[in-house]
Amino acid sequence: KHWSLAIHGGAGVIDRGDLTRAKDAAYRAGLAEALKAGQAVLDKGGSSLDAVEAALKPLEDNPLFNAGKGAAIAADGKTYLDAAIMDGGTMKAGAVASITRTKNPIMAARAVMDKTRHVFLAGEGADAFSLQQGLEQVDPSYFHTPEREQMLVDWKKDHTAMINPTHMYG
Amino acid sequence: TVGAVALDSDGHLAAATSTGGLTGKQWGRIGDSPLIGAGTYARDGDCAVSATGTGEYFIRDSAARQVCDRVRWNHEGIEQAAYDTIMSVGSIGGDGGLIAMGADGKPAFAINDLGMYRGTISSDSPVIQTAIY
Repeated sequence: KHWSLAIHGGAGVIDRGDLTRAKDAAYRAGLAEALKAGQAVLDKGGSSLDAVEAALKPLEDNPLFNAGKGAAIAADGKTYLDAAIMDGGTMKAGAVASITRTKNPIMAARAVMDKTRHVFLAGEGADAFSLQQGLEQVDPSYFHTPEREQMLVDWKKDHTAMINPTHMYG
Repeated sequence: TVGAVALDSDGHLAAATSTGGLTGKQWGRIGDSPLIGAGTYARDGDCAVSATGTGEYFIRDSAARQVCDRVRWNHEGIEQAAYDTIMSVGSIGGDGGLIAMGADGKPAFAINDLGMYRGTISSDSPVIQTAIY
């Protein structure tokens, strides 16, 4: 049976010279972990929807990537997370924006799709929905990393969001 | 931003995207990632797309949906549709990239930026491939 999976870990001004061998290997290991998670679903004949959700969770847990743990920090020093998922077969979709406590935001997006008749929930309401659904909650500080905190410090100097050449875009 | 697109053995396509957004974002700013049709979109038979970049331009150009419409309406191949869409985003000033997958499970990526982390695996080539552009 034929299946296929592709992932991205974000874009940015990546100067290969800046990417140390160790960092390069770390990014590739993170991508590989995500691919294996998706492969585990598809190899058993599982759905593409389950596979894309499974593939995103390791990337959200990996502080190297700008999602979940290691996400960019907003001007007020807090982390606001966005996620979306869409099923090409049913055209159903779910999305959340500006959530602050769900460990894996893609699971919140999936819950919006599966458990409501809505597509897009945002802010405090989305946080409350995630809690009500029993999704794993974490203290907002869980998402912070020293690298991201330094980027915010740098950003405050001249208010340009393009701080980290490795991850210039979201 | 991180994202995934997949085709399963029943031929269904799906897409997902997750992000922390921009460092220093203010006023509740939200980019394209959670907006269906802008940063994330899937439709069986056409495509599945996940994008990352300057969200405002991907929103204004409905980038993810545009890739699928180019396949659906103009019968473009997935790679051409991905490339034409990212060039369209670039023509209005947007930077970034996207990954897409067509009905045959062939992945495509297109970028008008300087870098992107990507990976792919499939039943035909079950060896993990990662690339840093």
